[in-house]
Amino acid sequence: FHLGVTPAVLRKRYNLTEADVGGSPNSSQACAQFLEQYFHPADLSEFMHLFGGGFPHLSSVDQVVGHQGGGKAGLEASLDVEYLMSAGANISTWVFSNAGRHEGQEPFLAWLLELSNRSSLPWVHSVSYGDDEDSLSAAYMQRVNVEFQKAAVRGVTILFASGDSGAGCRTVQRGKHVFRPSFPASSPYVTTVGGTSFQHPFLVSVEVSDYISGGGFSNVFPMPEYQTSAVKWFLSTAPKLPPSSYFNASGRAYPDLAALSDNYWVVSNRIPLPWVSGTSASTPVVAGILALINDRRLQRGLPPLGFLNPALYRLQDQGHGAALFDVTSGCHLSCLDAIVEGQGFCAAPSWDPVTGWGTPNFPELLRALMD
Amino acid sequence: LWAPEPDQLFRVPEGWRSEGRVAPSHPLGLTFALRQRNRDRLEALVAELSSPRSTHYGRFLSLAEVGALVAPSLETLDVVGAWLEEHGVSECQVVATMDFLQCQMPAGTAERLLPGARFHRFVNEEQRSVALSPTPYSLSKEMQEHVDFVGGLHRFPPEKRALVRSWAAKEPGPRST
Repeated sequence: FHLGVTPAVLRKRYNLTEADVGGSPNSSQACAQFLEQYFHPADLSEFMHLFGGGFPHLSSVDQVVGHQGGGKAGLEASLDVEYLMSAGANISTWVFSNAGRHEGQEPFLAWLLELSNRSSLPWVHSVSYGDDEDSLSAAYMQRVNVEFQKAAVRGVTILFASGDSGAGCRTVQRGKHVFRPSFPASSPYVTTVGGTSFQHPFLVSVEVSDYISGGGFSNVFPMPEYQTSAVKWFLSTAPKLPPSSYFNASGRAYPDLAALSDNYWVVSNRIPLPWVSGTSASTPVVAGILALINDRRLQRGLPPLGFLNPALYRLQDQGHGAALFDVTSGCHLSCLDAIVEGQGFCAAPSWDPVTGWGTPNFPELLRALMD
Repeated sequence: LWAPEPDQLFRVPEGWRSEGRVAPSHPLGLTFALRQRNRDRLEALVAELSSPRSTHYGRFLSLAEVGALVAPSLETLDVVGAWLEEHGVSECQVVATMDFLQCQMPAGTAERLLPGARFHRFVNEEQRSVALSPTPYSLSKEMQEHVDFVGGLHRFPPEKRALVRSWAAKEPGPRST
């Protein structure tokens, strides 16, 4: 029984024991903040005091890159840091704070430039930012995609939140709608994280898809080879699909995996707040879990995971199906029209465009990715 | 002239308002994304280094090695450098991989450099201000081979917020027919 998601609830659900914490001096993780959203070290400390019992953890961030302003803490920033450091417990954590202080400087671009300028970077990055694909220029998205490739060849794992609008919706002409994918979630070179909720909201129980969980198919990036068979399987076996005119079935499909995204407790400005939700909650949790796996790999002299998707999509073929809890029920939001009636895609066995492959079962995922 | 981002939407987000054109002397920071070399090789390398089936799995590169692979050609650096200098832009910094150039310049210079751009100041409810151009910019045709896009003209800072929803409001209401 619980009254909302806390580190203890997440660790129990994803089978993290007290001993599943970082131990390698070389492992590291980070989150990126935009706007003028800052976390307060005192909030992190209080959060760990309230919710960090039962597992060894750090209570402070190791490095802040960029300007960390004063004033009120941002809820998003508090959420990122508190849950990244709870899942990836005892792992050195950096915060990239990209307020865009000079007029004309784009905060997201400023973060990308930091990646291109630092010879030493944390191995795992959690980012909760997204824009509608159709609002961005093709030149910009293609170039950002190349920046993710540059990070991938350096062994850096980048995770993006899949968004909180389900499949999204855009009116293309009067009365005619299509789904609205989000970028960078739709980039084939990042790992995108969707959201789930407990079937029983007050019990650590099986997960169902969260109706807000972003997901769908890119209109810009073609489907990468690593996911073709999984996505084709979904498209050919799903009992009910939205009309094909609503999405581009040959585009990069996302998310890749998911975690709980509903009803989190966060300490912000010294106040514990319940009911914080969204894929910006699930993303740092998955990031922390991958940072723990990196930690074990580094301790064993193996390279870090790097760009995860090619390995992730092979797990099923290799008989590691238990590495993720398959989420098979619930649908996400989309257009409120007479054709789809607000429903986008629905979760299904194996991969689906609401929760990807499902949520992490840490010991099995660790075993699979150490193999 | 050539427009690198004709499809970039300029949308003033909720909560932001225009305060009119900025003065020509208003300082701006723009980011020039320079055309990289070996993009095909980079893409192939991602597959090689990230696929567990590959014999090169996990043999990651250093930042210097990435820079050596993708850094723009000397011609690109020369052409872009000369173009900026011609317009009096000299306060620039290049990233370690040489493929982004960040330059400071007054708005008047930026508008001459990027025909079509007209910088306006936008302010949000928290008094955060940005100077952006609601009109599309262009570059001389010569730059088409050397620049991917110029950052800092059209995109507002991200406004994404965490959701706060109560359990009672969790399920969406009945659907309209």
